[in-house]
Amino acid sequence: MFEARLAKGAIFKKILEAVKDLLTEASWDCGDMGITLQAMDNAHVSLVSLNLRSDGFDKYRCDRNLTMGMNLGSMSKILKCAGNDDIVTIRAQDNPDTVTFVFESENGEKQSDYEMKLMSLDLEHLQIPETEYACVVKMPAGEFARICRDLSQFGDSIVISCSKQGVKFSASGDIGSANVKLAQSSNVDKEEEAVTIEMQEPVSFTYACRYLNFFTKATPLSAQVKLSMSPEYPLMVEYAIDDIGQIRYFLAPKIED
Amino acid sequence: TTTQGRLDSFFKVL
Repeated sequence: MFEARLAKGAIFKKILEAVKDLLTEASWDCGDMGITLQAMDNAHVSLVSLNLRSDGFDKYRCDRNLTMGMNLGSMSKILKCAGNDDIVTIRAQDNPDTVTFVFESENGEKQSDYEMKLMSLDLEHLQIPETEYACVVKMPAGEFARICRDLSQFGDSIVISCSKQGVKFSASGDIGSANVKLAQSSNVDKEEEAVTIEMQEPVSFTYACRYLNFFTKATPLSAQVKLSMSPEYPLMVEYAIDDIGQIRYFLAPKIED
Repeated sequence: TTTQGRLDSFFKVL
């Protein structure tokens, strides 16, 4: 028996919005420690890695490790049926063919359940190596989304450059060029509005706008986003998910020919 | 011109 209950059910709705444009299907791995999902997009340019810790749920029971292959378009349709304030429970038997989503209204007067067929997916399990990043930028998630959206009008790529002076986002194309520079916040009352930079060495890499814009679909999950960059390593874009876990996106840089 | 890199070589298949 598997059962995971989350009072803040809207988190699941937001997670699906954050992955469904990048991935069509994925395996949800459930175990004692919690729920994880790891999958590359079809082009193998980016990787999504989601981790939800069991202790972050209001109720969590997992008698046996199980892997549930789901069509994320279908799962998203189901989660759209949940109200923003609903309590969401995901339930499955051992060796399941189906998974059940139960939505309860806050006052307990409405309960709905949706059963979805699982898929048998033959996906690779990947290990993400630990690394010390040359630059780690933390900034408001909304600001990052805005910059990606604005600069996408100028070209297919965004150059992210990080130095002691700050972080710079640049794009250029047929209509001209654009630069957005952010300095490290000197005096911040609200932590979530801060821009902070930890730098070992300056870096500058080029990334595809299309994928950065997919990643920013996670913006409603978190006030801040963390961008980690190193030579010879993919960009990591991380959004914390309350006190339950995080979603990380990895993106291979574009390479000069 | 730039080419889009892929991730295959970064992650170890378990």
